[in-house]
Amino acid sequence: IAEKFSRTIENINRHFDKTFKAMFEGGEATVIMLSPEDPLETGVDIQVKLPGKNIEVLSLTSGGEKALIAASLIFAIFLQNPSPVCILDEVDASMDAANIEKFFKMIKKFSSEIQFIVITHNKKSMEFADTLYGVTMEQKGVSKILSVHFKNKKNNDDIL
Amino acid sequence: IAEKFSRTIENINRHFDKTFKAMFEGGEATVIMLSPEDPLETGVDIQVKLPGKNIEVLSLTSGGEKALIAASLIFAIFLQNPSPVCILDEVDASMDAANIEKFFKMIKKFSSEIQFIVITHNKKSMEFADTLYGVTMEQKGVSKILSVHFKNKKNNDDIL
Amino acid sequence: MKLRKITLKGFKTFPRKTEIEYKEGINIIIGPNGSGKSNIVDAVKWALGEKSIKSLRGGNMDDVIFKGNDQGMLPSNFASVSMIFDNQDRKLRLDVDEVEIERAFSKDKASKFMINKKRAKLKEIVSLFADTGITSNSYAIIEQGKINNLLLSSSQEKRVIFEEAA
Amino acid sequence: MKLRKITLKGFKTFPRKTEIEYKEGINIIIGPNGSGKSNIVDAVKWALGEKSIKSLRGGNMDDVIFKGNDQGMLPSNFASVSMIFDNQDRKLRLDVDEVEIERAFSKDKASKFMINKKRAKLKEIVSLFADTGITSNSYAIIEQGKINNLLLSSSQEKRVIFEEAA
Ligand SMILES: Nc1ncnc2c1ncn2[C@@H]1O[C@H](COP(=O)(O)OP(=O)(O)OP(=O)(O)O)[C@@H](O)[C@H]1O
Ligand SMILES: Nc1ncnc2c1ncn2[C@@H]1O[C@H](COP(=O)(O)OP(=O)(O)OP(=O)(O)O)[C@@H](O)[C@H]1O
Ligand SMILES: [Mg+2]
Ligand SMILES: [Mg+2]
Repeated sequence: IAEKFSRTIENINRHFDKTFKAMFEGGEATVIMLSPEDPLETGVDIQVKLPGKNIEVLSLTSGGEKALIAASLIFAIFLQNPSPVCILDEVDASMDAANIEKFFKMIKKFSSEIQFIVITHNKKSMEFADTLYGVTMEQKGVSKILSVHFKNKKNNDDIL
Repeated sequence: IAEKFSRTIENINRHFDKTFKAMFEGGEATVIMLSPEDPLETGVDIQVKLPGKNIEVLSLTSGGEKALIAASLIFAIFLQNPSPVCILDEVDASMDAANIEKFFKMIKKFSSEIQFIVITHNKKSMEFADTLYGVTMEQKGVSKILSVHFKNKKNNDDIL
Repeated sequence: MKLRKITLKGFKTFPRKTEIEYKEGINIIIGPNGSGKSNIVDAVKWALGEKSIKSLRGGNMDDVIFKGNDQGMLPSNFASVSMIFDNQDRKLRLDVDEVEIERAFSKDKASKFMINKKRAKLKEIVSLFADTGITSNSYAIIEQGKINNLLLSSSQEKRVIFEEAA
Repeated sequence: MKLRKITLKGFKTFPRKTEIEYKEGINIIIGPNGSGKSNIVDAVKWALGEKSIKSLRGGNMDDVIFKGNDQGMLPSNFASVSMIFDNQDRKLRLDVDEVEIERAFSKDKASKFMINKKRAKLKEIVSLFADTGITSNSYAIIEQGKINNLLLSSSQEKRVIFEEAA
């Protein structure tokens, strides 16, 4: 079991460096066991170096950077052991346009294997939908699911 | 002093109902002393009723609703005692397009008396700038203030 | 394993029976502030057995039942959420192609759980989903405003997440 | 009272002297993720005497000094931030039209404070700004991700905010 955990951490470590580099177009990322001699009890932490910058004090990273680092880590865990469904509620709120593009492109890669349910206010994000759902309150205080669009990718502009 | 505090709460209470109604186009909002018989020690809380809905359990409100309620409260305090400078870092992150419009229109009303410094990623928000500053990292890890536009309101589109 | 449909009735801002069918790939939900998008996420967590009302943004469990509006619509008497999963890959350890779980709650009563229309205990629901990665507190469900918690969590909390992935 | 200019040198991602002149009305700052926008807000709080490095997103006070980049640019030896305020309305109780405050910090030393180029104590800066509404923890400075804290705060914490407005 200790063996299994160490191996899992090693794998996720490799995956994380890969997803991080894809997300940030450079830099490095690692998952480390704080007490590698004690796999059964050790805490685990992550360490990242953003492109152009030195090793990060994680707390100093910006709002958008934190969201992307966390997303890279979750995708790394998915490479190890994909969850069938992934629900994301406005995780793109702090991302700039360029990063939204990278983030959703990575979601797209995983979407053949993982079912995504994503909530967003962002017009760029919406373009990545295979299916679009509108929620409104026609009647006061009552939610209504307005429509389900099965989007034909070529007709994006018609719908939006 | 107890007198002064009670009067301040009464005033902010009136202001809050005004700013809230302007922000939400309806509903009601109050600031209440939990122990009105003890103005020197009492805690203070707020209570809101959103248009169409019943009195809110504040925690149940949505991300965007919380931001707008908080903004209304801060503007109410400004009506009582304006701060010369107000700094807002991405407070519009959870707001939909219609609410960003209302939020910045209220900022505009206060901007003749209060100096605002606002950070945003949102294109709609940027349109309300009197002056626009761009921050970039031309050199790795080094911030550069790219430009200061003194925007002529009629030429919004040229700049953006 | 895929989520096919979620049905809400009396849950938060869904007083009337509302069915939402989800497809493969990327499903995107949009709508104005306060329209009910995050309430759908709460419904998923609740149906999966979420015990903490705080993580559903409530003060007490009654808060999940529709409270009425100011136009005379009456509060609901109960809340129910059901989810239907495609189980052809048998990720859920039941020998059926489709699995439906349901949770129903009335004021001042305990929640009732169902698996494929048969009464079940909360712990049965939890153990059924335990190895699927779909649990009420899964790292694969990221609530509004919570994405940074993963990074800010302690080294022991991170350990728990990696253990689940093992 | 208006903020005219902020000057950063060696502070976080501003190794070289950088001046930012602010105007009346609505000043909007835009830029990519991680480019340094929130660092400017940190600089304002820090210059106003912020004591808690945690509320500047740091682990220890050295974290405000530019740490260099991976292109060979060396870390800075110290960080300094100065702010110039228009004081024609005498909101700051000094009989001058312009007030400049400055904070400088070197590794392993205490911060140095200046008011109009004269050495000052932290408590002098704090008391100078105390009644203006511009303090490092003012409700008028809303950091990224923090707007909801106002609503979620306790009834006593809310009291403190209303007391300041009185
Ligand atoms: N039990 C309930 N009865 C009636 N209304 C409720 C109940 N619980 C929550 N609500 C309402 O649901 C609304 C919040 O819904 P939700 O959080 O889903 O919005 P949202 O679409 O995610 O918005 P945002 O884009 O701002 O995040 C609040 O206005 C709240 O009053
Ligand atoms: N002392 C320091 N030396 C060098 N770089 C630093 C220092 N402190 C913080 N940084 C860097 O500043 C960056 C964060 O800057 P900031 O929070 O201002 O970004 P931002 O423009 O607000 O981005 P966002 O739009 O994502 O909120 C991080 O990449 C961090 O590494
Ligand atoms: Mg929401
Ligand atoms: Mg920021």
